[in-house]
Amino acid sequence: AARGERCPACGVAALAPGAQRDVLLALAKQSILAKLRLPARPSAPQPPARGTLLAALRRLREQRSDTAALPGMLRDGPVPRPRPGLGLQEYEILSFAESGSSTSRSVHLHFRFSRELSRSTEILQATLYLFWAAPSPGAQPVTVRLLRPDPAGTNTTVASETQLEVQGPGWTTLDVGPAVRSLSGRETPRLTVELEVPEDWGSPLLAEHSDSHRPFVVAQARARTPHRVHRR
Amino acid sequence: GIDCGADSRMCCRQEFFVDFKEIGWEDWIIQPEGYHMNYCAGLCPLHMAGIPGLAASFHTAVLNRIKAASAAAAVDSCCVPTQRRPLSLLYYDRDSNIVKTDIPDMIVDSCGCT
Repeated sequence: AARGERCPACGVAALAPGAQRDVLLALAKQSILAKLRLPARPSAPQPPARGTLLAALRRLREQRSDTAALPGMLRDGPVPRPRPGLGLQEYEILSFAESGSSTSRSVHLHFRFSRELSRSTEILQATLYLFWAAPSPGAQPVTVRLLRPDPAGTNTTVASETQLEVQGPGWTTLDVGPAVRSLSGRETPRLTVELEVPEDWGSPLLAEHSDSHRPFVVAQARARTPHRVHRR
Repeated sequence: GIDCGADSRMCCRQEFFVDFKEIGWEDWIIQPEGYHMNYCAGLCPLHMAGIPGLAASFHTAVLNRIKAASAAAAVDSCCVPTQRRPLSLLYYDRDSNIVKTDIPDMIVDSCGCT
């Protein structure tokens, strides 16, 4: 530090041990929150049920065939970069669905992404995992609509619509990368998934949320590269 | 690098472990249980500046050339991190999503004099 200014370490060294510890703990909190781009620590989270978390991680692990796609969550140590990063901070996000309105023929699922992450990161990929209960035999066409809030956050607009052929009970996946990317910078970055079937399936469209097969999205993101000034 | 002892005065690495339970963060940080917020402290007298292996860097090489030219030109030498590694965190964000990230250069492994 320039003469006359006190660098943190020297300043700390001059403090009494008790005060020194408090200053260092405060520095640690400030440093971690700053690097996570959080204004403050998140309020008490509502963790998913243990069975839900284990079923999701088991499903992700079953994709062992292509370990490159295996999210870093399941690995120890640093998150593998999906592609050579520029030393930028990478994120893996596991988001479980919140139940929305539902009828015998349609279900709404809501996924929320935190504002800080959606502002300061670019989504590299995002995949929706759906577990179907026991649909009637034979392929069943399901319409999947991805809805996002309009810029004002008052209404929702359809970001995309896809026809899924559900062959039977089990997991299916859907790429929702473009829809999640389009949430970037929104005041309420929330993705709504609307599932609609041609007629009553005679059973809940999806496994009950109390069940451990709750729908989830896995996203990989990277801190935005600082705005580059092009010099002529 | 050198770890600080009880009465170290020269440049060394001071270990400092932050237990997340102690600061009430264990409810939203799933892994790890704490953070090694080590830091560098101590003196860097000129005869220690730039000793190879303490802070072998281009900056040191240039300093050596300046010192070779004239002692008066030598500038202060500082006790700085010479090796750092990322802090891997698994945590719940404000929407209770589970996030895993590596924060680069958060843990100081060794210190040295520039």
